[in-house]
Amino acid sequence: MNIFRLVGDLSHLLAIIILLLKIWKTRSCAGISGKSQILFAIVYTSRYLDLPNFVSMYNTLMKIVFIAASYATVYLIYMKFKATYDHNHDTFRVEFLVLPSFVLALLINHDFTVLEVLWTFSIYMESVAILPQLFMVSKTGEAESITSHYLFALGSYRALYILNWIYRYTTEDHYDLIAIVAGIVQTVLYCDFFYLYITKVLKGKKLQLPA
Amino acid sequence: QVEEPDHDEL
Repeated sequence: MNIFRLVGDLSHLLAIIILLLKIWKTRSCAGISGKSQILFAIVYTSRYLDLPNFVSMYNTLMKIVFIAASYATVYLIYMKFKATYDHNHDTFRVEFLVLPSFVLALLINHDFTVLEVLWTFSIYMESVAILPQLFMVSKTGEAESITSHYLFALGSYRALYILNWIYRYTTEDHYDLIAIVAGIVQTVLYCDFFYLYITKVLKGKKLQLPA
Repeated sequence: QVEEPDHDEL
Protein backbone atom coordinates (compact mmCIF):
# COMPACT_ATOMS: atom_id res chain seq x y z
CA MET A 1 0.00 0.00 0.00
CA ASN A 2 1.19 3.53 -0.72
CA ILE A 3 -0.15 7.01 -0.10
CA PHE A 4 -1.32 7.47 -3.69
CA ARG A 5 -3.43 4.31 -3.64
CA LEU A 6 -4.74 5.04 -0.12
CA VAL A 7 -5.80 8.58 -1.01
CA GLY A 8 -7.19 7.24 -4.29
CA ASP A 9 -9.32 4.64 -2.51
CA LEU A 10 -10.51 7.23 0.02
CA SER A 11 -11.38 9.60 -2.84
CA HIS A 12 -13.34 6.77 -4.43
CA LEU A 13 -15.11 6.06 -1.15
CA LEU A 14 -15.83 9.79 -0.74
CA ALA A 15 -17.38 9.96 -4.21
CA ILE A 16 -19.68 7.03 -3.47
CA ILE A 17 -20.71 8.55 -0.12
CA ILE A 18 -21.31 12.00 -1.67
CA LEU A 19 -23.60 10.45 -4.27
CA LEU A 20 -25.54 8.34 -1.75
CA LEU A 21 -25.96 11.35 0.57
CA LYS A 22 -27.02 13.63 -2.29
CA ILE A 23 -29.76 11.25 -3.39
CA TRP A 24 -30.84 10.39 0.15
CA LYS A 25 -30.85 13.99 1.52
CA THR A 26 -32.50 15.62 -1.49
CA ARG A 27 -34.69 12.53 -1.99
CA SER A 28 -33.98 12.99 -5.66
CA CYS A 29 -31.65 11.55 -8.29
CA ALA A 30 -32.12 14.42 -10.73
CA GLY A 31 -29.06 14.86 -12.88
CA ILE A 32 -27.70 11.42 -11.97
CA SER A 33 -27.23 8.81 -14.68
CA GLY A 34 -28.76 5.55 -13.47
CA LYS A 35 -27.03 3.81 -16.36
CA SER A 36 -23.58 4.74 -15.08
CA GLN A 37 -24.52 3.48 -11.63
CA ILE A 38 -25.66 0.15 -13.09
CA LEU A 39 -22.34 -0.11 -14.94
CA PHE A 40 -20.46 0.55 -11.68
CA ALA A 41 -22.47 -2.18 -9.95
CA ILE A 42 -21.47 -4.54 -12.78
CA VAL A 43 -17.84 -3.42 -12.42
CA TYR A 44 -17.64 -4.20 -8.69
CA THR A 45 -19.59 -7.44 -9.00
CA SER A 46 -17.35 -8.82 -11.74
CA ARG A 47 -14.17 -7.52 -10.12
CA TYR A 48 -14.74 -8.61 -6.53
CA LEU A 49 -15.76 -12.20 -7.18
CA ASP A 50 -12.38 -12.94 -5.56
CA LEU A 51 -13.79 -11.54 -2.31
CA PRO A 52 -13.28 -14.91 -0.55
CA ASN A 53 -9.51 -14.63 -1.29
CA PHE A 54 -8.48 -12.70 1.80
CA VAL A 55 -5.82 -10.07 0.99
CA SER A 56 -6.25 -7.80 4.02
CA MET A 57 -8.97 -6.48 6.32
CA TYR A 58 -8.83 -3.18 4.44
CA ASN A 59 -9.17 -4.88 1.04
CA THR A 60 -12.12 -7.03 2.08
CA LEU A 61 -13.89 -4.20 3.88
CA MET A 62 -13.56 -1.76 0.96
CA LYS A 63 -14.79 -4.38 -1.52
CA ILE A 64 -17.90 -5.02 0.58
CA VAL A 65 -18.54 -1.28 0.94
CA PHE A 66 -18.15 -0.63 -2.80
CA ILE A 67 -20.46 -3.49 -3.76
CA ALA A 68 -23.10 -2.59 -1.14
CA ALA A 69 -23.00 1.13 -1.92
CA SER A 70 -23.26 0.61 -5.69
CA TYR A 71 -26.33 -1.61 -5.33
CA ALA A 72 -27.85 0.78 -2.79
CA THR A 73 -27.40 3.64 -5.26
CA VAL A 74 -29.03 1.68 -8.08
CA TYR A 75 -31.88 0.79 -5.72
CA LEU A 76 -32.40 4.45 -4.76
CA ILE A 77 -32.42 5.57 -8.39
CA TYR A 78 -34.59 2.86 -9.94
CA MET A 79 -36.86 1.99 -7.03
CA LYS A 80 -37.09 4.38 -4.10
CA PHE A 81 -36.77 7.69 -5.95
CA LYS A 82 -37.54 6.50 -9.46
CA ALA A 83 -40.09 9.30 -9.87
CA THR A 84 -37.16 11.75 -9.88
CA TYR A 85 -35.08 9.72 -12.33
CA ASP A 86 -34.48 11.72 -15.50
CA HIS A 87 -35.13 9.10 -18.22
CA ASN A 88 -35.13 11.67 -21.00
CA HIS A 89 -31.56 12.76 -20.46
CA ASP A 90 -30.07 9.41 -19.43
CA THR A 91 -30.08 7.97 -22.94
CA PHE A 92 -26.52 6.73 -23.55
CA ARG A 93 -26.54 3.35 -25.35
CA VAL A 94 -24.67 1.29 -22.70
CA GLU A 95 -24.66 -1.83 -24.88
CA PHE A 96 -21.98 -0.04 -26.91
CA LEU A 97 -19.86 -0.03 -23.73
CA VAL A 98 -20.65 -3.43 -22.23
CA LEU A 99 -20.24 -5.60 -25.32
CA PRO A 100 -16.91 -4.17 -26.56
CA SER A 101 -15.54 -4.32 -23.01
CA PHE A 102 -16.49 -7.98 -22.74
CA VAL A 103 -15.12 -8.89 -26.18
CA LEU A 104 -11.89 -7.01 -25.46
CA ALA A 105 -11.60 -8.86 -22.13
CA LEU A 106 -11.86 -12.15 -24.00
CA LEU A 107 -9.13 -11.06 -26.41
CA ILE A 108 -6.70 -9.18 -24.18
CA ASN A 109 -6.23 -10.56 -20.69
CA HIS A 110 -3.51 -11.97 -18.43
CA ASP A 111 -5.05 -15.42 -18.17
CA PHE A 112 -7.97 -17.04 -19.97
CA THR A 113 -9.85 -18.14 -16.86
CA VAL A 114 -13.36 -17.11 -15.79
CA LEU A 115 -12.20 -15.03 -12.82
CA GLU A 116 -9.40 -13.34 -14.76
CA VAL A 117 -11.55 -12.54 -17.82
CA LEU A 118 -14.25 -11.09 -15.53
CA TRP A 119 -11.63 -9.06 -13.68
CA THR A 120 -10.33 -7.75 -17.03
CA PHE A 121 -13.88 -7.00 -18.19
CA SER A 122 -14.44 -4.99 -14.98
CA ILE A 123 -11.26 -3.00 -15.66
CA TYR A 124 -12.30 -2.13 -19.23
CA MET A 125 -15.90 -1.51 -18.13
CA GLU A 126 -14.84 0.85 -15.33
CA SER A 127 -12.79 2.97 -17.72
CA VAL A 128 -15.92 3.91 -19.72
CA ALA A 129 -18.64 3.50 -17.06
CA ILE A 130 -18.80 7.26 -16.40
CA LEU A 131 -19.65 8.08 -20.04
CA PRO A 132 -23.43 7.94 -19.58
CA GLN A 133 -23.10 10.38 -16.67
CA LEU A 134 -20.83 12.77 -18.59
CA PHE A 135 -23.14 12.44 -21.59
CA MET A 136 -26.13 13.33 -19.38
CA VAL A 137 -24.35 16.39 -17.98
CA SER A 138 -23.54 17.53 -21.54
CA LYS A 139 -27.17 16.97 -22.58
CA THR A 140 -28.65 18.87 -19.66
CA GLY A 141 -25.87 21.43 -20.12
CA GLU A 142 -25.27 21.70 -16.39
CA ALA A 143 -24.77 19.76 -13.17
CA GLU A 144 -25.61 20.52 -9.54
CA SER A 145 -22.45 21.43 -7.65
CA ILE A 146 -22.82 18.34 -5.42
CA THR A 147 -22.85 16.18 -8.57
CA SER A 148 -19.71 17.88 -9.82
CA HIS A 149 -18.01 17.24 -6.45
CA TYR A 150 -18.98 13.59 -6.87
CA LEU A 151 -17.46 13.52 -10.37
CA PHE A 152 -14.29 15.28 -9.20
CA ALA A 153 -13.74 12.76 -6.38
CA LEU A 154 -14.50 9.85 -8.70
CA GLY A 155 -12.18 11.14 -11.42
CA SER A 156 -9.41 11.87 -8.93
CA TYR A 157 -9.43 8.29 -7.61
CA ARG A 158 -8.17 6.75 -10.85
CA ALA A 159 -5.82 9.69 -11.50
CA LEU A 160 -4.24 8.95 -8.11
CA TYR A 161 -4.06 5.28 -9.06
CA ILE A 162 -1.85 6.28 -12.00
CA LEU A 163 0.57 7.84 -9.50
CA ASN A 164 0.30 4.61 -7.49
CA TRP A 165 1.26 2.56 -10.58
CA ILE A 166 4.24 4.82 -11.27
CA TYR A 167 5.27 4.50 -7.62
CA ARG A 168 4.89 0.69 -7.65
CA TYR A 169 6.82 0.38 -10.93
CA THR A 170 9.71 2.49 -9.63
CA THR A 171 9.85 0.94 -6.16
CA GLU A 172 8.54 -2.64 -6.51
CA ASP A 173 9.09 -3.16 -10.24
CA HIS A 174 5.42 -4.21 -10.32
CA TYR A 175 3.03 -3.12 -13.06
CA ASP A 176 -0.17 -4.28 -14.73
CA LEU A 177 -0.47 -2.86 -18.24
CA ILE A 178 -4.18 -3.68 -18.56
CA ALA A 179 -5.06 -1.68 -15.45
CA ILE A 180 -2.64 1.12 -16.40
CA VAL A 181 -3.90 1.64 -19.97
CA ALA A 182 -7.55 1.45 -18.89
CA GLY A 183 -6.84 3.78 -15.97
CA ILE A 184 -5.26 6.36 -18.28
CA VAL A 185 -8.26 6.18 -20.65
CA GLN A 186 -10.61 6.55 -17.68
CA THR A 187 -8.74 9.60 -16.37
CA VAL A 188 -8.51 11.24 -19.80
CA LEU A 189 -12.32 11.03 -20.11
CA TYR A 190 -12.54 13.30 -17.06
CA CYS A 191 -10.08 15.92 -18.33
CA ASP A 192 -12.73 18.12 -19.92
CA PHE A 193 -14.76 17.93 -16.72
CA PHE A 194 -11.69 18.57 -14.52
CA TYR A 195 -11.02 21.76 -16.50
CA LEU A 196 -14.59 22.99 -16.04
CA TYR A 197 -14.61 21.97 -12.37
CA ILE A 198 -11.39 23.85 -11.56
CA THR A 199 -12.17 26.94 -13.61
CA LYS A 200 -15.84 27.21 -12.61
CA VAL A 201 -17.11 25.17 -9.70
CA LEU A 202 -14.15 26.02 -7.47
CA LYS A 203 -14.97 29.70 -8.11
CA GLY A 204 -18.47 29.16 -6.84
CA LYS A 205 -20.04 29.16 -10.28
CA LYS A 206 -22.45 26.49 -11.43
CA LEU A 207 -21.05 23.85 -13.79
CA GLN A 208 -22.43 25.07 -17.13
CA LEU A 209 -21.30 23.24 -20.23
CA PRO A 210 -21.09 25.36 -23.36
CA ALA A 211 -24.39 24.43 -25.05
CA GLN B 1 0.81 -23.91 -14.78
CA VAL B 2 0.62 -20.10 -15.09
CA GLU B 3 0.35 -18.82 -11.54
CA GLU B 4 -2.90 -16.88 -11.09
CA PRO B 5 -2.02 -13.16 -11.21
CA ASP B 6 -3.02 -11.78 -7.82
CA HIS B 7 -4.91 -8.51 -7.91
CA ASP B 8 -4.12 -6.85 -4.63
CA GLU B 9 -5.58 -3.51 -5.71
CA LEU B 10 -9.22 -2.52 -5.43
